[in-house]
Order: sequence, then structure tokens, then C-alpha cells
Amino acid sequence: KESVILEKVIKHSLQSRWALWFFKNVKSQPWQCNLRLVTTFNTVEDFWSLYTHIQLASKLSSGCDYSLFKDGIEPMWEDSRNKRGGRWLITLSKQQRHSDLDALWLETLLCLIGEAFDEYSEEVCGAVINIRAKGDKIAIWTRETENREAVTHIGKVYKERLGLSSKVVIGYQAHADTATKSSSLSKNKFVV
Amino acid sequence: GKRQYDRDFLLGFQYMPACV
Repeated sequence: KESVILEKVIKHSLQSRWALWFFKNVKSQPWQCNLRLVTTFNTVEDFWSLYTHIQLASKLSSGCDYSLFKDGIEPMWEDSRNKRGGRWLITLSKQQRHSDLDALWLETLLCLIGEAFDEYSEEVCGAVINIRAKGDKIAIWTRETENREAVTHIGKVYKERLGLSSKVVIGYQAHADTATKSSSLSKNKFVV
Repeated sequence: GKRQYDRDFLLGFQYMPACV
């Protein structure tokens, strides 16, 4: 009983409760059946106990995704908190799966749970990592494409946190555009 | 106020033993 009380005292609460989702592509099943909620957490300590017990992203098979979203927001365009939003997209080369992917994803998670985007952190819905044979992708999703100031602030901070060179340009795409076009052809609404 | 944590603070908890 004492240890339960102590645990509550010493755990470090996060600003938001977060939900980790796992997607595994089973083609015989509808998309939504392949998406599972793993768990939710709202302390720094519980984040790490989850992170250290799940497979690294680079070890997942092609077609799998992890998503970390604020609890209550589903990791899909259709969710009312996502549908007017978009994503800052990081596309990686095949070689980067072994050199960079896990570090970039961890940094993305730390940006989210640490509320790295200052007063604009409320605009963040979540982040997704897609493991794909043709090249992996990581993205931070925000709720409203029209909030230009918030979106560009988030993009600038995110790019800096990932340690990307100033020569690298990352783009922000509206989900509404991605949903109607082949994702690789979606045009960037903003770049940083 | 908002609970903001920088990366070094968060990383400091990575290898702490879990509470039992």
C-alpha cells in the first residue's frame, strides 16, 4: 500500500494522457480491424516502461505502424480532431532504417510527451511512423491547417529537434489533400 | 502551468528501474 502511495507521489505527470496504437497490415481484414490500441499512459515513468518493452520501430515488419496520439483522438484522418489538420512529414531512405529511424522516432515521441512546441503544443494531435519497404515515414499530425503560425512554429521546432541540416526541407501536407491524392504527390502547404 | 519537459530530463528516466 505504501509503495502505491509513494509511486503516485514520485511519478512525473505529463501534460496529456497519450495512447499508443499499433497497426499491422493484414490484407484480408478491413483497415480498422488492423489497428489496435496498445495502452495509454500519463507519466514519464510509464512512457519509458512502455517504450522499453515494445519492439523498436526498425525491427517491425513492412506494413506496420506505430501511432502515439493524445488519448481520445484516433490515429486516422476521419477523426474530428484530425480532419481539418495535416502533418509534418519526414521521409526516409531505405538505408536510414538502420542508421536513423529509431533515434528520429524516439525524438518525435519526446517532443510530444514533453510538449516541446510551447503554447502551440495544443495543436498537436499525435505522431505516426510507417514502416514500408520503399522507405519509412515519420509524421507529426496537427489539428488545423489554417493555423499557420502554430503549424510553422511546430515545423521549425521539430526540424531543429531532429537535428536536420538547414539544407533539408520538410513539408506540411493537409490530410484533405493526402486523402484525395496519392500521398507522394500531395503538395506541401508549408515548408521549413 | 503547462508540464513541459526537455529531452535531457526525459532521457534521464530511461534506465531507471520501474517501481514495483
